[in-house]
Amino acid sequence: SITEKLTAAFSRLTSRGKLTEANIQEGLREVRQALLEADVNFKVAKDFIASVTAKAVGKEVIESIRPGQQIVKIVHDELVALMGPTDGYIHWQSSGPTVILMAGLQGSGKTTTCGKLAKYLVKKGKRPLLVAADVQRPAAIQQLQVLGKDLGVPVYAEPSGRPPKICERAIGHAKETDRDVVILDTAGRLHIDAALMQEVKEVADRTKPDEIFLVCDAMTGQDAVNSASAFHAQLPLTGVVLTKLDGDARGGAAMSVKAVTGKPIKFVGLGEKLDEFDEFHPDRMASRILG
Amino acid sequence: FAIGRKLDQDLIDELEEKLIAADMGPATATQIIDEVKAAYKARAFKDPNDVYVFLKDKIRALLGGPDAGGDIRFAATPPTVVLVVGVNGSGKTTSIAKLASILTKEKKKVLLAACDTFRAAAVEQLEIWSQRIGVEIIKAQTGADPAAVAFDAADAAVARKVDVLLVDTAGRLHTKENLMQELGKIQRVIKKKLPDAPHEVLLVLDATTGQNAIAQAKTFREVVDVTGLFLAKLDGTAKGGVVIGIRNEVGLPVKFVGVGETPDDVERFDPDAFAEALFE
Ligand SMILES: Nc1nc2c(ncn2[C@@H]2O[C@H](COP(=O)(O)OP(=O)(O)OP(=O)(O)O)[C@@H](O)[C@H]2O)c(=O)[nH]1
Ligand SMILES: Nc1nc2c(ncn2[C@@H]2O[C@H](COP(=O)(O)OP(=O)(O)OP(=O)(O)O)[C@@H](O)[C@H]2O)c(=O)[nH]1
Ligand SMILES: [Mg+2]
Ligand SMILES: [Mg+2]
Repeated sequence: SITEKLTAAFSRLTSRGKLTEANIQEGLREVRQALLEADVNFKVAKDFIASVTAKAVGKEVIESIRPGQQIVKIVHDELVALMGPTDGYIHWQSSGPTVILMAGLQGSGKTTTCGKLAKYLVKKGKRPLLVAADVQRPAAIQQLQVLGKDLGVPVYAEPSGRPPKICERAIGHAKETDRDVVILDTAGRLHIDAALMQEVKEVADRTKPDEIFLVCDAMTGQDAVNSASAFHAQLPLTGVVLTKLDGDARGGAAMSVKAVTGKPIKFVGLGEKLDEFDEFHPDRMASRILG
Repeated sequence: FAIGRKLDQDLIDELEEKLIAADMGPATATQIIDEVKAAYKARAFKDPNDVYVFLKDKIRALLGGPDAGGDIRFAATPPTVVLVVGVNGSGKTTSIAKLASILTKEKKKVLLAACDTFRAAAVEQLEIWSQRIGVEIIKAQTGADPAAVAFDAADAAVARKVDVLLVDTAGRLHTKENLMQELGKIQRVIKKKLPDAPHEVLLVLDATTGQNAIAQAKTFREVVDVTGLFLAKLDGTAKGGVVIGIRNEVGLPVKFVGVGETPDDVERFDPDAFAEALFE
């Protein structure tokens, strides 16, 4: 584990003196290695190590704990500070439905997360409307309809038409049927697909969402910074949902996405069932990334 | 790459970062860069372009070989059975549509088996592809036992004198013991009907996946006889460098790459083109 590696790296650190850049270099190399193995983007890891170095240097070596543990605590606390806090906050609208837009790469878990979010909101006493705005993928509309049926939540869909107009009309439909939250499921898209990025931007422009969530797969590697920063540049993201955390991916993408967007990771997906959904806990994520 | 750059330690450090950025992982990147450094010390390079050629050759050697980028390995007597597996959302169903399209163009008679009986509208999704491509499909209702559907499909493949049976399975995380057991059962049931089958087991891997792909490859290989990787979504900005680690640690070759969402967006894996794209 990282704690054992750091304890070994710092075994020669005497227990009287300060932490210096020189005496923590080797230990921090171990941290960098752990972060890269955990899929944290290499630039994000570099910046992080620099900030940990700044935090650690000059500190008195605490005599009561082993030096390696002291560095682990600084690293852990910095990671938690970077990725936190827990923030499942949703900007509820006082008049008119609250609109939530789900966006992200293909297969990241958007449609399933729409279902989970609907279930979560029903528990909170809300009346959500699911909107099947993925008119691209075969049976995407049906997929959302099956989830809606299982939850007893209505699904708005149209037989033809483009997503921006569909979503606009869906909000009108929500008002007519007294639904107070509208969840927009969109097609997966590449951040380098100009036409599709323009399309989701148009959906956002027309519907003025109160929340725009980037749905990101926890097993994503170095590329997480590329897609996250591109979505962040095109859409006023308000949060991130990290899915498939029930696997054993270390989840460094969480750190990368937070670092490049500055947006809170609000929720996590913990399975395929619609109740496998929770608020994001940065302390648990920090331990998982460090490994 | 490195036009007008001086060949020095800075360039080599930057190269290591490029390899990591490509998802090769720190261990593989270090291993490759150590060889670059050794060659550099031995004055093997005259200019930065030599380093580029060295790296490309190294990567091509790591990923090449007779089983890489090959075709579906056809059975001695039809049907050839291809089992498609992988974690959730990696691109299995779409990749099957692509293979069905290639095979149909090659005048092969193709049958699809909708063995994802779990996920919402999974069967409908594959059924739409079967209609668009013009191939038949064996399916049951949601909740049916996937192994039973696989058995019926193998049966139908023989009865209808099909050339290739493509079996779609539900996405499953390799950490889910019971789901991995279910997959093992699907393979066993197919074997009951056709002892040499499945002739290919393709693990569909999302090119955006990081080092977890190695654990995926290892674990899937434990329950089914994975013969190769189908690297999907390579049309994005992710480089898919983790396939080198998989080749090193699990021995699996990349057979196909997915480069888009339509049935035509598939290519046979080309180690040269892959190595080239890594440095773009
Ligand atoms: N294990 C696990 N599987 C998940 C989770 N979230 C989604 N999935 C699965 O991941 C796969 C993809 O989910 P979808 O909801 O279809 O993903 P999507 O982003 O809507 O896909 P596209 O619309 O094609 O871009 C499905 O098999 C889901 O059941 C999760 O938190 N854990
Ligand atoms: N850009 C791109 N998208 C792809 C590619 N392959 C698949 N996709 C998309 O990825 C998403 C998921 O594809 P599926 O075929 O449903 O994935 P799956 O593995 O069958 O998903 P589950 O059955 O839910 O586990 C869909 O939106 C596909 O269109 C590819 O090569 N490139
Ligand atoms: Mg979807
Ligand atoms: Mg599928």
